[in-house]
Amino acid sequence: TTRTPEFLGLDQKSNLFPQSDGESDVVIGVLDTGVWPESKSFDDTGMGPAPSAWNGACEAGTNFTVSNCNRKLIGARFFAKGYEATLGPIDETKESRSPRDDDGHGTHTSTTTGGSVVAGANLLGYAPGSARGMASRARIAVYKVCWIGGCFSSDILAAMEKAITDNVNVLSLSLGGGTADYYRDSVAIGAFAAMEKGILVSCSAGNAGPTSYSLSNVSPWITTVGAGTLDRDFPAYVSLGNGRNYSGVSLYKGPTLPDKMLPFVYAGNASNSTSGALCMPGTLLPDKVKGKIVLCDRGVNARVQKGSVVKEAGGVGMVLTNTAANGEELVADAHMLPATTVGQKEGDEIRKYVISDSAPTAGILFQGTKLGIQPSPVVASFSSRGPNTITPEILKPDIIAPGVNILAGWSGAVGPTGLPDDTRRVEFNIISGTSMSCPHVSGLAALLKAARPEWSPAAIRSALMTTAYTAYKNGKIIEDLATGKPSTPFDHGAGHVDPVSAVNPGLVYDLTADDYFDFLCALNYTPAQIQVVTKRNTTCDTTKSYSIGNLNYPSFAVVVSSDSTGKTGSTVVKHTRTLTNVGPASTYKVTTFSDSKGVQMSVVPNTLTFSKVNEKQSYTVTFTVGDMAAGSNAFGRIEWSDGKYVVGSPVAVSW
Amino acid sequence: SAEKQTYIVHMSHHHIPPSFNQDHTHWFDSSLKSVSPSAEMIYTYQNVIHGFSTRLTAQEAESLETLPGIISVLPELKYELH
Repeated sequence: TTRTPEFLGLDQKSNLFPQSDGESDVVIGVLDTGVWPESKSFDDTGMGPAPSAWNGACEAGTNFTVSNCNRKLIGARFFAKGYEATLGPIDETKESRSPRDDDGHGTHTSTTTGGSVVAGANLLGYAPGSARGMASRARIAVYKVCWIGGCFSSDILAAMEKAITDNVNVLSLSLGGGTADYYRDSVAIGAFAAMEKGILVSCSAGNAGPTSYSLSNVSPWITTVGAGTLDRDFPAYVSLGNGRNYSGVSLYKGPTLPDKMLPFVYAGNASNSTSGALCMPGTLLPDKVKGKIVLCDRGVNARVQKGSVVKEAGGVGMVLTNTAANGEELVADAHMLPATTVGQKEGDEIRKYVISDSAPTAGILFQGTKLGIQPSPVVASFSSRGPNTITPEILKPDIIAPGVNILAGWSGAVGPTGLPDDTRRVEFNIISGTSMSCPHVSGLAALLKAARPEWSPAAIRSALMTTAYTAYKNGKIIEDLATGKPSTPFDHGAGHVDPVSAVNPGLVYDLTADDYFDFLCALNYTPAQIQVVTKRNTTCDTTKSYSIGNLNYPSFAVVVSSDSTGKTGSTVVKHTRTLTNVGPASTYKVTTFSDSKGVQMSVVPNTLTFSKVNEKQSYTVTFTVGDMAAGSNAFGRIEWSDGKYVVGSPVAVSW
Repeated sequence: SAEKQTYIVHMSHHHIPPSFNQDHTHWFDSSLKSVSPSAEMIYTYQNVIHGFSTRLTAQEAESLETLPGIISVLPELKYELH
């Protein structure tokens, strides 16, 4: 990627991860649409042989031979039997029955995690710079499990089965299903097995935001990653005949519009279809749009397809406007005609003008790439939100990372828009989604694994979470693009990832497979359900009292049910945590913060002294929670600090 | 009801009958063939789960779930890229 290494402070990496000479021994497995091995991001110049523990392979298939792998791309497998069992044999005229990526998504995510440094990277001149993955010296192994018709769980399980025996260290999955319970969710089940083998599994949180309860991949043994923006933008202004200007974004590159105002028409008034405003295929009347700029509403069909529809109908440009669902979120696209995307507010004003003016005109002014955009990061509107549908007492998402307008490697089989009529071919593309933020964290986890090989997946996730930041340098809380207001832990989890701090977190909240087993007992899982997830024949100890709140998670979620009000109209909930020292001997003091008078926190003991590495100390938080209306939320933080290290945890209380 | 769909079959590792001499794949296959002589295993799994995937009718899936050593027979899910 370009810009995210600087945005994350990795450009100083040389002195921050000196220990990560082992970086080239870390293998990142990516389950996705495969890989375009010719991408320069898989250059292996200067890399030694694959790690001795590596068991993977490079599988040949259509348009892919074993020589497509190298010392960077050390593994490439494909899994199609489940897909073909349901949908029939793969149509080789449409997709390669091999690890080859015909879509682009898999090349984008795998090069984001660990792509080699490529100077002069850009997309049609946009977002120029040296592209590099988060762990640019790690090895990459791809497992193709997603095909045109989707990603089937029997293939995903087979890929995870192989990734475990191949000995990957990190697994990156930018995919999700509905919100099935853990014992029904193959990704959750496969991730449990991987975690038991010491593999960190990082998954995308989903793009169903800003709706609450919209998360995917919420298992506590998975690192769930939401999306935030960068300090980079691609402004493209709309100027109207009434003299007003509106900011938008675009990645369009090509013949510019004539240097004059052009006739402007609203798609809803240039169609015979009731949904004409959406610029869906076949809905625009050529005689109404020919030679004009067309205003289209977002929704239903792909944004880039709308541009293609306008172009086909004879339009010369497009202004695409967000609707309430996307608010002010500006995701840039490499449209095939001069086009820009504007926020909902701007779009409403533009729509009013184009409908009311007797001879509306418009122009679009492309400004290229702008850096230093503030505030940044902000939580992307599309980023899925908590609370955790399956277990509200586990706060999710865990963390956010860059996921908007991310440049990374792309397939040579498809254009930057992915449209069939887009014959352009690019080495890098800019796309958005939690699919992009997940591999950022996967790559950062690989960096940490290289620097701290003894850390468990839980310790790595804890380090990433307790050092994440929730406020800008001016002290303001990270903004939620969907509301324009401060975001909450249900939006940003523990905050935005900060790898520079994560390598020295001071203390970590560690977890073992046994702890997760106890968690499943606390959920009252049946022995069969527990055996499906854990493959263990053991049953819960009937003499033990299990509690979800005591899972040693680096964050806190308290759920207050209305029938638990005590005499004083308040509820008392206790959570116990254990901190492991991974830094120098030191004494930590706790501070708590609550944004609601109705939530009091007391921590015993309030001082923890560690004299050696790996020493463990426990504490108990007592939450005293007053009555609030059902559906209310309150938030806060619990921080342990010795003056140098700050070990921060978000708190969410829901009624 | 005759339509087949893909199922993920979870077997209990510890309940393999002695007659199979710890040959789990053979045990999987014979369990499957006892409810559907024509069914084939799509994949067998040993690490992520203990079991296999296969295509069955709803009725065959129900019958399979009653066999000794079968923990659960869950319909395959489809996932989407984010």
